[in-house]
Amino acid sequence: MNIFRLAGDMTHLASVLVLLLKIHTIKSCAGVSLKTQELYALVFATRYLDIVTDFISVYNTVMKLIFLGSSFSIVWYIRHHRVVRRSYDKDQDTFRHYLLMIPCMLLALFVHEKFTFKEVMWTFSLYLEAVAILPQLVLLQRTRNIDNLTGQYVFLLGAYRGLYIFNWIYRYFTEPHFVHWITWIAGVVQTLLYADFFYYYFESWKNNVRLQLPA
Amino acid sequence: ADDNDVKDEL
Repeated sequence: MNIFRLAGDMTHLASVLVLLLKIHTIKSCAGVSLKTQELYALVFATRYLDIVTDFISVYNTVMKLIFLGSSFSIVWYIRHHRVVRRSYDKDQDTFRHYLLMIPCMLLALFVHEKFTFKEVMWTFSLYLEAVAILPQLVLLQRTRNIDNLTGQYVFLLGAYRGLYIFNWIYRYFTEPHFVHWITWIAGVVQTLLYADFFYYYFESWKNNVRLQLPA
Repeated sequence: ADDNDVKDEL
């Protein structure tokens, strides 16, 4: 494990904690896309099928359980919590999941490293994770006032993806045969989706004004 | 590293 990978995982963990903090303590999910959260729950459920078949490390298993548990509990909070669900911007969060899920599944069925159930599911999770942030970005664009926690959540998620790219570059030069085109292309696409958000995030930070994305 | 090395990532 290199420093980029560890920093990436910690940033990912921080993003989830920020979101849980907002939902759990402020009892609000305003500005948070349920569609994106449901896609992440599906991403982790399909990617971590190996949690029961392969043991990699205690770190790996614990982190997988955290991401699975947090993503499903966030979905539960937004859909069912008596107070939290009232703050959900249902009318703004209109992105249709299947428009992302179906193309990702078709792509995974045709473009994968091995044609086995676990491998196709794993590849599907990579493709789906790459685009899962889109409903959230669309919702941010529609939200006039993005609160700090929601902005930080998306920023941390984007930072996590960026750090994973540095991790792959590092691994490519330090580990023999570390070539994973599918992972890399999906990861780069995912990071590029944040480019626009990052630009406005840093602008608002530099000028000390509230974050707002142009419609 | 074997061909599953990337699977140690999250």
